[in-house]
Amino acid sequence: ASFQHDLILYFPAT
Amino acid sequence: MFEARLSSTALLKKIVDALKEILHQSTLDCSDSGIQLQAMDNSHVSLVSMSLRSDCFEKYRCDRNLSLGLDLRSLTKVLKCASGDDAVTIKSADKADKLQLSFESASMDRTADYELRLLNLDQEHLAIPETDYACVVHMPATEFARICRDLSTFSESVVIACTKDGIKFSANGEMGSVNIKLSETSKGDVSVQVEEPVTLSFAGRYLNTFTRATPLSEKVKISMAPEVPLLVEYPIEDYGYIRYYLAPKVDE
Repeated sequence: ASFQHDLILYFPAT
Repeated sequence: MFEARLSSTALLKKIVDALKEILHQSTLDCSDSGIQLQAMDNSHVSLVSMSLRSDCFEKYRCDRNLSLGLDLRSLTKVLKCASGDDAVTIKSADKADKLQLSFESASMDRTADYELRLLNLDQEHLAIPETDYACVVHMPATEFARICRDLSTFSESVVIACTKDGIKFSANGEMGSVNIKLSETSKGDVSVQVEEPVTLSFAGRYLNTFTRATPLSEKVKISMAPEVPLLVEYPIEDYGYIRYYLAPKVDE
């Protein structure tokens, strides 16, 4: 099984 | 005051078509240098970033920075009323709650004016870090669209593996499996630059929505690095780009 992280984990909110 | 005139509505239609599957509403940031948009899809898995420089427009005026909250479905409805070869002028006064769109036929004997209600959107801006991608592949945009479509019939997940030998797309599902491999060609329509091999897994349904941008460009650029989001970039003529980022799938 696989899942996806929220993009915010990679791209911090400014 | 913001005013921008494009000689062909077709380009605007293609841009909105490339965005509307992923985003239903979004803010257009207008400044002296051009128009930008950045937004995540509702599930926070993909992000679209669009940039169009002011010299793309026949006429461009932006007195102060302006954020226009748009409902892309409504904008699509308005654009459907226009012919591709119409010229289009978009206009908004400072602090206005409406966007004006005027379409002028190529023979200049028909004008149609529309007003679109602007939305007050509270949109999050993300900082996209400068990334040194280990693999960068250029390929025909239609080829990428075909591969994404073909693989999604097999599985929800698509594995992209990039090595010096080329780029391989794989899907493995209940009905069977598929592997499509592209190697660098001498005529240069496929190019593969690899610093280190990378293999990542992605949700095919998002890759498929990215290919809505295919009519914008003959080529697409795919960039990958270990454990970071995939970047799929379509140039908008010589004036800008649409970039899609997609978080990789990770094993539980």
